[in-house]
Amino acid sequence: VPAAPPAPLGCDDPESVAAAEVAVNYINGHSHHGYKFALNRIEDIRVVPQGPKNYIIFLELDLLETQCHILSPTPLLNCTVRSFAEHAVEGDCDVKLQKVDGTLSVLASKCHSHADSSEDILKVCPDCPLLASLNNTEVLGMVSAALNDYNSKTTGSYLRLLEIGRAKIQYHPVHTVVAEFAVGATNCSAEQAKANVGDCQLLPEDQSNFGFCTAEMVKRPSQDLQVDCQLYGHQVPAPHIPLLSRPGVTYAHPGQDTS
Amino acid sequence: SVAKRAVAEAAQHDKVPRPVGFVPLPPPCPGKIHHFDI
Repeated sequence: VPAAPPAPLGCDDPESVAAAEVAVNYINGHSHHGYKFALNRIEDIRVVPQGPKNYIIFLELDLLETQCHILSPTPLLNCTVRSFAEHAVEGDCDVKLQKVDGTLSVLASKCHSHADSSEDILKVCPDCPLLASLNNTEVLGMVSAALNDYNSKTTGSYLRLLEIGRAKIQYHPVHTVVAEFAVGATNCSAEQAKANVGDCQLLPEDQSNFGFCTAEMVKRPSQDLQVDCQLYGHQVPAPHIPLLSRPGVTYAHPGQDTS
Repeated sequence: SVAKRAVAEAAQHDKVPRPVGFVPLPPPCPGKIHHFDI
């Protein structure tokens, strides 16, 4: 009598969790913009036997954005998932993996990320500021002013904008713009940049030094600007991931597809 | 009316008696939520 087919895997079975971990690491390792994502829930799993010890696994994953930019060397385990009140961004991913002799590898993945609906946030937290469009002129102006302010005060390398990660605008009780953005060190000191900023280019890949800035601008009742930038130091890039190299790239508002 | 009553009673007896302490297995999917549900 042929062996009974294996019982269907449950979404919380150890094998499913192991496959999801490989899938999430693959997705973060192949993402070029935005933030790292963490597993929130395994929505579904389907295993299709291909032969002895050879399976195709289809995973449906529900991910949540963390506070770590994709270029950050911080291990995913140490990346805090954005809270609901921070206006969470969710990722829905379909991943196809192969398991041969117990070794898992990703064959394909397709993800769609989108911010939680404003209504949901305001229902729970009426005063929480909402994500602004990253093309919002107020956001773009504020990020530019913040980076200029930082470069005018730093004794280190002149930094160029890589992409804006997220931004929020609050109108009450004070009019405030908050933004997070990724930056890259250039081949100029801030002093040299004053002379001819056009010569300041991002460092070549073998010397690249990326970083992350947070900025807050209070516009009314009186203008006040706070900027903080942290450079990661040179990271040896993983061979298959071309690092961001186009300054000024702005990250599409959450709601983008990646494959 | 007799048929109906008989069917009702029969249906009652057809139910498979569950062993004491029977705990239905959780559905295999979706899995548990690690952070919060959006």
